[in-house]
Amino acid sequence: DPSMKAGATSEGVLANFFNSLLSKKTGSP
Amino acid sequence: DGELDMLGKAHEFFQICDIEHKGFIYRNEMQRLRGELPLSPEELEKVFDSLDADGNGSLTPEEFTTGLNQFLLGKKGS
Repeated sequence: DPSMKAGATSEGVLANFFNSLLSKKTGSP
Repeated sequence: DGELDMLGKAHEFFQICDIEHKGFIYRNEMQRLRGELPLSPEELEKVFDSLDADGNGSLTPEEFTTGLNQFLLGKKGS
């Protein structure tokens, strides 16, 4: 299953994505 | 509530991609976040694939926020 293999590497990318998203200033801290 | 704030942000970012207000985004529309986030096109594609749970090639706000929730739960757990 190729999606299983992608899962391991995409985890860090996903974390990076959401961390960037959440650290983006849109309101008060 | 911090969690509501995060969901608001997720929604806001979804709107950046979904400029036509279709209610879903395609893989190439994810690239609109490149101006907002420090991610490469390849990374954004990976993010899209990870969030597109049913693999139909389009991403709904529900899939987007589900991915965010799972990420936050994983963070809390570790």
